[in-house]
Amino acid sequence: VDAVTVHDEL
Amino acid sequence: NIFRILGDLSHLASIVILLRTVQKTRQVDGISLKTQLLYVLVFCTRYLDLLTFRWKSVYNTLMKMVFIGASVRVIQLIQECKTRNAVAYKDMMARDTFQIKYLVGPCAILALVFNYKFTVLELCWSFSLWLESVAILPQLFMLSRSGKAGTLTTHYIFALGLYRALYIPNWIWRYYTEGRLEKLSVFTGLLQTALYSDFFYIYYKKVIKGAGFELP
Repeated sequence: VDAVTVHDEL
Repeated sequence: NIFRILGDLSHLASIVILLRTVQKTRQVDGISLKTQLLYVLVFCTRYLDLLTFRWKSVYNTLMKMVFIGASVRVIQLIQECKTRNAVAYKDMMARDTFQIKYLVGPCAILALVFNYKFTVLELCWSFSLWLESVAILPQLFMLSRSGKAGTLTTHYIFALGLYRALYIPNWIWRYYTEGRLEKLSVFTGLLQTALYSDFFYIYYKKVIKGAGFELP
């Protein structure tokens, strides 16, 4: 998983 | 981390303050309908991932739903004012003159240029970040034209500004603990915080020091 493209913030 | 949770909570607080006050007083005095419409667009384009059902957590999913729901409810309440208090509504509309096409257009272009992947979801996500960073402008423009800020507007913008400010230590925290640096969010977030800082600075100079209120 590319950490940068995981949008886990609101 | 604590900054992120406090940031999200102050974001939620800003919307609740707005929602409760408009609901209770039936007043839309000083609130920009255009800014509120932009926020609906921001939330709907950012949280499209809700439809993919690849949900991150209960907290994340619930908050997204609340933000979309609350922003739509704000619009509904403002529209109700139209029939209940036509004079106040007309007055608000007459002062809410910022041309939002000058925000939506450039944000769409920026999203096409700066994105992580050329997919609908990623483009919408990028668009929502750019748009959020400037969505407060119609509101600030309205304030600068009227030259005074009501308690509601002030509390609302303060809570929103606090949310933005708290996200900065959150990114620093995440950079050191997770090695995570999400450039698009950070850049648009800093841009947004800069716009709010301007409001805070003027507010401090004019209101706290008691010399009226005016934005450049």
